Amino acid sequence: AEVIQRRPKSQKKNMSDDEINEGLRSLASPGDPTSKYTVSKKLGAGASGCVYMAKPKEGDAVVAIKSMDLTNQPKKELLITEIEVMKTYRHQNIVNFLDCYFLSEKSELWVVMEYLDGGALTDVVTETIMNEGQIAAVTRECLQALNYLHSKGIIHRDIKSDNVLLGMNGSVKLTDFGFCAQLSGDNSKRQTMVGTPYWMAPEVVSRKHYGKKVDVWSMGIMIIEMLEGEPPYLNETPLKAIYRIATKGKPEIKNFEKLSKLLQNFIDRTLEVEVDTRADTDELLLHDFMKCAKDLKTLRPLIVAAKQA
Amino acid sequence: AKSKHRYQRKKRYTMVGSPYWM
Repeated sequence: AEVIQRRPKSQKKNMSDDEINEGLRSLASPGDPTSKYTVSKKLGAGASGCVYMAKPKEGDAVVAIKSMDLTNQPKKELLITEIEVMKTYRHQNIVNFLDCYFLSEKSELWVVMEYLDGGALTDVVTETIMNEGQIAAVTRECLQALNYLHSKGIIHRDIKSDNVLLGMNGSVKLTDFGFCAQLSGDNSKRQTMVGTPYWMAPEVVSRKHYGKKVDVWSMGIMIIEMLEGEPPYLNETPLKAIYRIATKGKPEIKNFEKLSKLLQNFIDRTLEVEVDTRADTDELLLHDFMKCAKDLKTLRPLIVAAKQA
Repeated sequence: AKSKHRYQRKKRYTMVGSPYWM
């Protein structure tokens, strides 16, 4: 039988727990957050932790607090990346980082962020029908955030409607930087499979080296969410979805011919399997489909309807 | 129905590295 080679151990030295805790402690503010914030309702839960609404004891601007139990985090060093990225990179389409606390006795990490009262884009795509003008507006705002991150050598790697937050005024912001990767000069490609299966690009699922254009593919899948309410293959298991992406490439889109020519072309430019031919964020921001974007205020009725639903 | 709902929600969770089923 063919000798199966063991996968070479990753050269990148894995950080020890102490190094990670030290890294987190250096990034965190001193003091106990429970003395500064009153935590109220739970907003949601994700792979890395839970998000709560909270109010500062002094002042009245509502905030969102993501609390993460450090004992069961698969890749703790990624938390350091998340905080560093959120602390360093500021943009109007990125959820604003406010503060972070490291509770060593409970080995918990609290990240305090701005609160967006419109909720996640997921609720809007699953509960309401978006028109092309609204899809263009949301897409443009997300592309602006991605264009900024990519210009800083950062890939988000987990673009999906769950990680796009909305304000009641129609503001659109990207969040959840726990899994983003920083591309340093010599290492401008990554290989670890990170993200959510249904939104993953073909080069990720087939374990090839990948770069920033994985975010462009996921944006294309998110446009399908805005059209159909969910990504392709969500009714299948994650493994089958990954198999379909690897073998089929560009997914079928229902009533694709009914979409405007501009939107059809825009989707084709994002869901291009060949990475070199796939568009980047610069090209997409200049695409004529962006001119169809309606005023962000037109998102408000969708958000209200989604909340009622 | 609750466990089905929980499974549906878990499908949208982020994955880091290859999971057990790969």
